[in-house]
Amino acid sequence: ASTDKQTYIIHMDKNKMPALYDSLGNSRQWYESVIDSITQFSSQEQEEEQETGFPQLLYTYETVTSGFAAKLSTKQVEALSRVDGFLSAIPDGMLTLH
Amino acid sequence: TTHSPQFLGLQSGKGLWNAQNLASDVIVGILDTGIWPEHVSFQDSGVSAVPLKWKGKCESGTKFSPSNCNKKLIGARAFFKGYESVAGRINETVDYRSPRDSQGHGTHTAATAAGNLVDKASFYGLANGSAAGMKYTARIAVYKVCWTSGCASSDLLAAIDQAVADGVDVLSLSLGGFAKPFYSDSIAIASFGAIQKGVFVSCSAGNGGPSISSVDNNAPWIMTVAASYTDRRFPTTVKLGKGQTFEGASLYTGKATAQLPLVYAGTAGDEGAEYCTSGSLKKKLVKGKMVVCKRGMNGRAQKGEEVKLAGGTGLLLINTETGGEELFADAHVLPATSLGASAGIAVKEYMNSTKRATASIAFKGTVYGNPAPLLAAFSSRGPSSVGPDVIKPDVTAPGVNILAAWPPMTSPTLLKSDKRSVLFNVISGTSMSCPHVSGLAALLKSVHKTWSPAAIKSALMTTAYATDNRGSPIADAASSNSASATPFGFGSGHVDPERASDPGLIYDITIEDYLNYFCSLNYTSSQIAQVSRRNVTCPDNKALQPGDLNYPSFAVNFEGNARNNRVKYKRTLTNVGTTSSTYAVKVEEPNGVSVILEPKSLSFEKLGQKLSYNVTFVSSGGKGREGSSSFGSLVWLSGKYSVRSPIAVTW
Repeated sequence: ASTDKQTYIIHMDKNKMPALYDSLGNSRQWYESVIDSITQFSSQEQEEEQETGFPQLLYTYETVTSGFAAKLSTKQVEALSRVDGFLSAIPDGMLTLH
Repeated sequence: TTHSPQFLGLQSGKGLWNAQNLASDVIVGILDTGIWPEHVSFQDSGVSAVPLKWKGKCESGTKFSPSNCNKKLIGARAFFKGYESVAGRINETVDYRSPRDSQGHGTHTAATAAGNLVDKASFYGLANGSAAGMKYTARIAVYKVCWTSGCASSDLLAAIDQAVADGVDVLSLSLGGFAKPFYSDSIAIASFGAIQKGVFVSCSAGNGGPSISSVDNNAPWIMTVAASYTDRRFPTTVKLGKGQTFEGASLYTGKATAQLPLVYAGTAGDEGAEYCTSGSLKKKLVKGKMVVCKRGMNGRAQKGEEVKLAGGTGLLLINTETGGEELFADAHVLPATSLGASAGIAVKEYMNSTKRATASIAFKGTVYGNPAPLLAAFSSRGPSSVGPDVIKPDVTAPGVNILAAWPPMTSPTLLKSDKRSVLFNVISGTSMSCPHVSGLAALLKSVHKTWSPAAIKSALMTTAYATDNRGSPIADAASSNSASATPFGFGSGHVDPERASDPGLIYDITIEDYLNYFCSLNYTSSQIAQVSRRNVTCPDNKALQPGDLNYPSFAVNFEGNARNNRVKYKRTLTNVGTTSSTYAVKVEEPNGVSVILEPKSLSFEKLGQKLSYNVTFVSSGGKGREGSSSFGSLVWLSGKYSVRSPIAVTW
């Protein structure tokens, strides 16, 4: 089941960040709450999520872009796309030296 | 690097390298394979205190601690969460899980941009001289994002995010992938965030040449750098038994070989042996012979290792048609030389003509004064597949046979069997040209502290030159008949930093201009937000076209405009030269195109003044021209100033 997951770069619209998190001065807590929210579905979905593991937050991006990188299942990405403020999920890719 | 500063016209104590400019604090961020901090190129003797604005730090990790940093190397971080999530935990027997460099690439690029001035640098006596980074007094901050199997986008994005927060002024990225729309390209997105904070971003164009549309890192806010030869070569002479001679290149430093029996690898081993791949050569067919191997499939130095392991005594490494007349100089482990494609054909014909073919190689050392710049065959080419309304690459810079710092624990060939330890190594790639431009941007930033990244880019582009040291158009090493390179190979031309420090006029680009550009590309609001982090509603009553971006070059595509065969663009110039000046335009029209300027002269009355002009390109008929291109230029001239933009027309 864990092979179903891959790392995505998630771009978020920071203007949609709830005021509660805005007042805290950084968006990490918002992203963490977003990740929490996508694991709270039906009990069946929760069971599946527990099988594939909870999303693993790798990075949050604050300065040059808004969003985070996380290891997610396809289902979790689908759930994420319904979150207010979600812009895109780009699968992580490997670049090479020139 | 040795020699490339001189080739670029940088002179000790003068111009950009005078004491005042060198004293200015600029921080160059290098995203690469890390650094070897103990190297003499990164020592801090005589360096002033770290700038107060600096918020970065040196992170601990395998064989790396904060004490490895100093007033020269002021930051070092490693990013591997994304990499390890794909490739598993970093194998610490082959790499350091820290900013320490095991591959050499990052040490080389960091030194090229901003390494110290070091006397008597050489590679076993070759390329001997004083080595210096382009802004050798700049501070260096290293962000290790590349590991044994590559560089994860998520790590790269985290590193750029951190570097900009730390306070770098210039970012140098000698890496990339495949061209993608900007809203899904991590480098483009992160770079757009960086330039909004005034950080100049320089990226390598890629080594996919000479295939067309192979250029990477295409976003217009990035400086995309092609690679070319300087006038320095490491020639060899190959003499065939019948007396015919050819010039090759090598960093092998031993004596000339005797006239040795020749064998073509393709007939001396298993299938695929023509490339001298691992274990493919048969000892009984190779022993004591000069082996002819084809380029491709595996590393060039590795072919030499294979020949040596099989008992061969020499190697002729011949280009296929793709490599053209490119002559790589490599640090081979046995007497070996590269040969161009035409010489390769002649060698094979000779071998077919006799059963007793022989050849010898003589090594000529370091030779200066060759025709240069010469565009490297491997350097990636335009037109850009994702932004054809902008010419990419933007410029070319030295990227072939570049000597710079190297970790002493890493062999110069990266071969395990190669036990040599060197402090400087000679390597090639657009990876090597990119940090040259990053260092030059740091120099310009020292002189023009208020200039935007787009202004610095414009200065480097409009002052670049397109002719070589013999007054001929810059040639292309991919061509067997010395045909000229085009703006799809070298963009605006070869960088000329001293001229760029006083360009007269600049094409500046604001963030608002880029937002209009996104609208003109028909990006959705969501796509624009992904790149810019702004909520933009594109005007629906305004005829926006990508070619109106205030770019310092012109890419004209008649394909989508066949109805009128006429394209009109607007540009705005800012006076940064003399207070009062009048510029007249000079146009070299591309074949099959008329160029109309309105107005034909521009009179500036004060510094900072902006004046606009319209330029109309009229095709004299696209029929029969589909898929073809032609090139010209548009130059604004006033006294000592010459503000040149290339024109690339495609049907």
